[in-house]
Amino acid sequence: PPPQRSITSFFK
Amino acid sequence: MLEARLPQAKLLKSLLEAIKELVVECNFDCNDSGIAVQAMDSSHVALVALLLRADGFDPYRCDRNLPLGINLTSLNKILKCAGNEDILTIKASDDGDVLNLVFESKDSDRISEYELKLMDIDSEHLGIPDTQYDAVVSMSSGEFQRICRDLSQISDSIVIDVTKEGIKFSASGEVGNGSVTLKQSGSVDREDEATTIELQQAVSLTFSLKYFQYFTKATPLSSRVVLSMSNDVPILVEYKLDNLGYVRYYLAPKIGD
Repeated sequence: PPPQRSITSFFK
Repeated sequence: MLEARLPQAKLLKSLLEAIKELVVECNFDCNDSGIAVQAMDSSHVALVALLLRADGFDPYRCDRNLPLGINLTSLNKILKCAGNEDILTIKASDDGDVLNLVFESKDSDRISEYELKLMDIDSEHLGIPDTQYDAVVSMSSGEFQRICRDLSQISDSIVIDVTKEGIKFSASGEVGNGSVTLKQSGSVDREDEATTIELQQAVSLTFSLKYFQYFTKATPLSSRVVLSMSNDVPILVEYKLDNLGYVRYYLAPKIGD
């Protein structure tokens, strides 16, 4: 599966 | 100071159940409009946003901004001492370091009082952009819980595809694969079980199922859940609380490079 992103890369 | 009264302790117990596996400690930010919580899980993949509006309490009083730093494990211990049907009052003074909790039986012949030690929590507050989502799906919260539970037998990841025909949840793992498709319901008699889809554009997203299973701890709070999605951005999973506010969860998708 593709890698998990962090929520902080979307919400600052 | 803060003083807020809820007719049933069960609500706060259920709210705590809905967040305590994601978040260990957080600030309950109280002001004259209500109580809000925003907190990330320790791996910074998911975010919980909770709002309890002042008018959902009777009475509610809070004359200044008051962040109450609470360890949820400790709060859970104290809430176990409350009966589900007890009237619950929470109180905090402006400069105090404790939260007072009073549980009163319905006929007022038993009153228990507890103090929870508060803590200083330095939490960063993230800005959540106002988003027009490409797909907004409203469905039974119990059905969503069952799908997450069933597909977790197959894989740690879940793929959600939304088209105008329906929403498809699928998982693929070592044992094989599985999927559940819910068609958009036309005229249904049982509104609570209907699936409705507002679609601007088809979406396909991959998420960690573990987090969805944490989110579905909120199922007792609402018969409905709303999934709002656009490609390559976090999903919003929302449980609305009758006349009180909401529990919202945001989960970052898995995205390939």
